[in-house]
Amino acid sequence: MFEAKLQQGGLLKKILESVKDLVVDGLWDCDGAAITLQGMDSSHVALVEMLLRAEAFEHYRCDRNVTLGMNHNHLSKILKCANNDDIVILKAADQNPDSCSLILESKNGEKTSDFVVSLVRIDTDQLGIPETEYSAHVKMSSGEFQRICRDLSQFGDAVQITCSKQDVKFSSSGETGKANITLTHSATVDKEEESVTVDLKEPVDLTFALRFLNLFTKATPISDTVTLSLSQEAPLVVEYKIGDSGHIRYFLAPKIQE
Amino acid sequence: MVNQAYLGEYFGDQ
Repeated sequence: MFEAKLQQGGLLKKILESVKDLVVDGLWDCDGAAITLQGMDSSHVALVEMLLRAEAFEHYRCDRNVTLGMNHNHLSKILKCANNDDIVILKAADQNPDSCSLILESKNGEKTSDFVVSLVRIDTDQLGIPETEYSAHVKMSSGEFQRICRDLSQFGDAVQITCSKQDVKFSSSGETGKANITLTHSATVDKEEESVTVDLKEPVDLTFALRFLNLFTKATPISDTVTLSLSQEAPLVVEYKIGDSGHIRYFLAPKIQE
Repeated sequence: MVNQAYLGEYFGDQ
């Protein structure tokens, strides 16, 4: 059987919030080591990959690999019933389960709610993500990245990200004019979560749809920092660490000059 | 002219 007990149900709520607007139906692959999810948006422009290792759970048992086809809107309805400090227990049968049980327990043990979510059949293309050497890595405050994406959305549909030497510049333009926001590599680091790190091998200059970046920033509550990995010939990677026990990575194909 | 690339152009289907 598959059984996973998460002490802080708030984490599962945050994970779901960060994927559900991008991927409606997702395959949650469970094995002895971790739960993983990979799903593409319907236009095949963006992809989300989530990894949550067994050590994130207070109790984790997966006797045989099992794949749970989750409708994220249905799962979200259940998790809306959970408080952030509720314990969440996921349970499913080993072989081709058609449903998954969720049990919510209040911290003081005085309230227990149980739900059964019907699983869905999902025929999806799984993509092979190659190992890539990126030309630039930018690590920054996740809140600052969210702010920049939101602010620039007022000016245009796309953001041009330019990395050179110790700067990263975010630019957007439209009918109202042009907006540029430049962040410089932090000279001193007092608080890691507020500092900016630009690790550059080669300059990059790429343009991305802001609509998707704004969806990626739904993961902001998961981590204080975010890392952007860029190369001229590869999709952007936006990564939020889930503590020491996993990550959410978003991949976004660039806009290209024809 | 700016077009949107697709992920399949970079990642192979498994």
